Amino acid sequence: QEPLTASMLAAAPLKEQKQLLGERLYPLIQMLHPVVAGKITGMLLEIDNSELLHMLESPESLHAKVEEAVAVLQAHQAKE
Amino acid sequence: SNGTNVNWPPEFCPGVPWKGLQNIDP
Repeated sequence: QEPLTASMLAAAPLKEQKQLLGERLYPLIQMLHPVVAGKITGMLLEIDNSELLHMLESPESLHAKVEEAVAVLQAHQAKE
Repeated sequence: SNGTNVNWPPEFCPGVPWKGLQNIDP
């Protein structure tokens, strides 16, 4: 599967941009946290697209963001 | 409200249109 580029993303309408990013991010996140992959992906998709593209290219930044999101999700669930 | 929105986060499922778009539509 060829990498998702900024120009590919720019060519798509906003709704599809998030879907494209989600479809790429989800399998990567699922490897880290299979149980909450859907929730974590949904949280990260609210981030700016340029940062999401960067995360797709840089596993370290993706990993850091995912761990951050897991902590936020756990705090949110503890509050409920 | 105390902000505990049970619909948050808008979960992503592959192949299913993501529901979180209404939160970010400009």
